[in-house]
Amino acid sequence: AAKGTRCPACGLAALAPSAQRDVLLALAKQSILSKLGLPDRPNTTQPMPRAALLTALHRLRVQHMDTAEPPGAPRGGSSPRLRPGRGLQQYEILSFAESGSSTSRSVLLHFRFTRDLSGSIEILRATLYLFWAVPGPGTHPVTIRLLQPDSAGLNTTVTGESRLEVQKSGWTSLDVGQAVQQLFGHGSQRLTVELEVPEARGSPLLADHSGSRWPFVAAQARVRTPHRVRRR
Amino acid sequence: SIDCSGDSRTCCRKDFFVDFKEIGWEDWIIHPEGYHMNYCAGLCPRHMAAAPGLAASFHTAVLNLIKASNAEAAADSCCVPTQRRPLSLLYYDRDGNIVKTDIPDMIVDACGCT
Repeated sequence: AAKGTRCPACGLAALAPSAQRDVLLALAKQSILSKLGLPDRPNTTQPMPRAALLTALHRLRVQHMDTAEPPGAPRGGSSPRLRPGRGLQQYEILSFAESGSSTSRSVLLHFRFTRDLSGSIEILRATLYLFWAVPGPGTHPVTIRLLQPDSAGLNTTVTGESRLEVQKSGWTSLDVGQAVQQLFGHGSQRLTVELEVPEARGSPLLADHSGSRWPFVAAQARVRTPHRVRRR
Repeated sequence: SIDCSGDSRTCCRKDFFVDFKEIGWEDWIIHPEGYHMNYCAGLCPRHMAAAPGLAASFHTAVLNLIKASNAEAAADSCCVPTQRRPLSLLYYDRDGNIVKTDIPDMIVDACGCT
């Protein structure tokens, strides 16, 4: 408090207990929403199936354990690690696929990233998780393309392409950090993943997306740090 | 730090829990079930300035001496949070994505006089 003024907290004590409670509740709501960068509380019409959510959280935990470095170990590689910095709020975002059009040769998956944080955060890492259900013996070649719509949304650009030989059923992870970074950099929120298989081989991607094997992207992000300007 | 008891008038920490179900937020906040906000309340008499939340050091001791000899400065002492910790949230955003974040400095753990 400035000299000669009352402490800001003193005003609360002067209120009746019920009014105090209302003020504190309003303060709590406002505080949470503003710190999350939300203008209002989100309205969730279709929450994720619980099984899908639990599987995604489990995969994230496994990934954290795999990438955890022992204390004092030198930092290696080019991918940035999530290190809690003082005052830097960090986020982990799980985006589940919305099914798009599909043919006998290809499947389209759409990922819509958060609008609320797009301008204020930088993506540190993003991983695409796909569950393969192998239709038969042998290897199954799959081409994975990352497509990004232009600003008008009419055309798409291929921002990345990978070829995989699927041999057994289970989860596969693919680094899509650069594509998601570009997405956020262009102010876009939608990433499309195309899975292409050779004719008549059948899609190794599990068709049932309603349960625990729903494809998802897990992104790690942090609040963008303001550029430092030094005056000479 | 002192937790407020029924008749306490000096600076203390009051527990305040926001139940997300009670305010109708349980549909978009997956975890936790509520927010232990807490807050600081009470009076800060002159001898309580810079105590108990702030660590004693040579500088605070000198500052206290100056404050003690200056009634006007001591009167400006406030009961404020001296220790806070983050609130971990797992929630649905507007696009149906699931976001996990730790919001810094949201839970008041201790109070003290400035």
